[in-house]
Amino acid sequence: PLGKTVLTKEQNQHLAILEGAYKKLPHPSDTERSRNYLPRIAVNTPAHYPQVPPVGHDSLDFLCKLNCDTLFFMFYYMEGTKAQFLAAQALKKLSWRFHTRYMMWFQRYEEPKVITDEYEMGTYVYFDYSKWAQNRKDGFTFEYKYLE
Amino acid sequence: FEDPEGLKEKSEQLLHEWIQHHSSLPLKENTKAFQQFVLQMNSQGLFKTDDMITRFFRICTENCVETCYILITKNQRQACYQRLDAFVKLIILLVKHSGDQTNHVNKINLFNKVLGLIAGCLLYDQESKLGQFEPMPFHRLFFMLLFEANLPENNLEPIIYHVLQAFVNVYHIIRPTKAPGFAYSWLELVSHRVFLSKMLQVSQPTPDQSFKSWNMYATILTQLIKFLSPFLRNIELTQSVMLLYKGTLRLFLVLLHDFPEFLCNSHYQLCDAIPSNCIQLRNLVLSAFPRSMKLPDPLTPNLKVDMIADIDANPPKIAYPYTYNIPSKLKNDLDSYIKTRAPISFLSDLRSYLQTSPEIGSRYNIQLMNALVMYVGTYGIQALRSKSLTPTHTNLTHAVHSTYIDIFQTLVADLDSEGRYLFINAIANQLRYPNSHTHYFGCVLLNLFSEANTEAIQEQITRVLLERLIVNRPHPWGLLVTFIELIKNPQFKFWNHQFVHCAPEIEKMFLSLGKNCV
Amino acid sequence: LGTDLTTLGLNLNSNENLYHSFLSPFSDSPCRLQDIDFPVPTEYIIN
Repeated sequence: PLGKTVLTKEQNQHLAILEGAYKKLPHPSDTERSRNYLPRIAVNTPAHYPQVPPVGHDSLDFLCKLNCDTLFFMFYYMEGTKAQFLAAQALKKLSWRFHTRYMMWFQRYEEPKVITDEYEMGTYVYFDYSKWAQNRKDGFTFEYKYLE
Repeated sequence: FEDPEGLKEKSEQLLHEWIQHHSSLPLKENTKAFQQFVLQMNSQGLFKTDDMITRFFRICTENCVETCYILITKNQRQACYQRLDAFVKLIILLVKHSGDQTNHVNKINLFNKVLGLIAGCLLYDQESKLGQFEPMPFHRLFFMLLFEANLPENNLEPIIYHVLQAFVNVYHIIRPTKAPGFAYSWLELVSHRVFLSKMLQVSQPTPDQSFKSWNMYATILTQLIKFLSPFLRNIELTQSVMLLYKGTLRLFLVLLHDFPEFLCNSHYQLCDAIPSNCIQLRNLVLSAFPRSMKLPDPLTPNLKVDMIADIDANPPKIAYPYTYNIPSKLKNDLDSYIKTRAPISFLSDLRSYLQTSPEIGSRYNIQLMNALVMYVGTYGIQALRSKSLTPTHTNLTHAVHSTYIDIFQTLVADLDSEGRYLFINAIANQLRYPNSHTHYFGCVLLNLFSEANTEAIQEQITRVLLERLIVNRPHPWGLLVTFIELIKNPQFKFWNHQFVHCAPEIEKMFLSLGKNCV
Repeated sequence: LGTDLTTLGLNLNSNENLYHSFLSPFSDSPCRLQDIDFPVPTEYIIN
């Protein structure tokens, strides 16, 4: 109802400068901590590829359905983020235990032969991030002081 | 100007060394390297005077920015980040270790200084580089300074409130009307999840500081709206403006969803700035209600607003000191008229206070109109309450309240259609969630409708309500309740008015609205 | 100036706060899990 107002000279200038800024929009990564191992690189994927994460992707239930390698990938490549934190929670729920000295995830292969207040010893499966593979380790001593 | 001989080279050499050797070290080594580095800076005389350290930071900022310009042309954005993040790390460590652990003044001063320097470089760059201006280096510096200041390892928590104040100051210095070339980055920075949570989560050390940070954030939002306002007002929506406006809508939606109490607290200041044709954004602000409140369904048959629990008990908080928008002469005349009904000429002079330009479409001082309505209404509510009266159609004309309603009725009769539109809008801006203002101003609006001496006034009141109802959601609870009362209550004879039947599509729309509502 | 606000990429019916994963005012998709910095235990900072 108030109709238009004539833009002042300054407002027209603002509009012109804004047009220039419109060509240099911020990237999402400008406002994110540097991700050395998985930097955000915008790639135009075909439109039929899912463009947004699946619904519920940020719930623990969803992560528990993923296979362990995916969780290990999230844990080691998305350091310091919510992804790493949730992946760790899901791994624990899937009865993996993080060894803070070897910085690897271990899972009992069978009931340990020895269990004391300080440690347990037995056969374990562990994920070796340097070889990116799961291995079996007999006679391993898991000292509880290294249990996260 | 006049940097001492060799200072530039020394500073750039030191910065280069820091970036190359120290910044990527893990925290423990980093701190040791930092101590070594500070000794080096000291030996170069950089800490000798406040002026020297200021020059050092300015030279480093300019150097980082210049290098980024080159890297951006080579599309090496990540390399920019490394450089800028390293410089931020140095700043944060210098802030962290300046002054002693208890005395925070040095830290806060140094932090303000650095932010101000970066802002100065930004404004200078925008002016000197014009179309070549690159926002990203400054965007990254501001973001990483906020991010690092919030990292527990930098233990700046004790001064975090002052850090936030420093950011609010600097965002004011580089607000879009001052740095339109930085507007997108600015909106991204002020709506960043880390900044939002720090400014709006009620987590400041004291409740008073929480409200202060709320008011600071409301001021930031007002600066954004003021920049957009001329373009939105003219609906001159170039793609660049539309993108900024959509970004604004997203931010306000997040605020409505996560921090409705903040919007309740700041609605007055925001509505003062939102252009009157920006109806949806204004509705978004007015739709906020406290999460602890359960809103009765406006369509409840025979909903009696005054029966709603404590609707009159608690006047909503208006954080903004709106009375300062009323010139003291007008305020004195207003107070004396309210008290003594004198001078009698006061009512006829009112319009002259409000009308400030002959320019059609900009004739009136909108902020003064809003403040006047809020001022008179607030005291009108108190007058009714002093006699334990609730706002009803009859009570509004009760002796204890008659001066207030006189002022409103004079305004609605005296003003031209532009002025009346703004006046009715000022009242409609108070129709929000169930509170004493919603109740009172809803009654005032219906009273003005029923007492109107021309149908034009009734039509205009209807238009103002209608234009707020026919835009996309959300719609404020108070608006719905008032409109339903208008079309339902036979006392207002709404359906008898000619304008309801002025065109088939209008009649159809009212009937469909009426059917939905009734 | 009216817009259907449900088309701006924000899950307005979410019970969670939106700002935790608010990526940008210029983006109609929220943060991905790996975009959100999180105070993980120091033992997890392996790289």
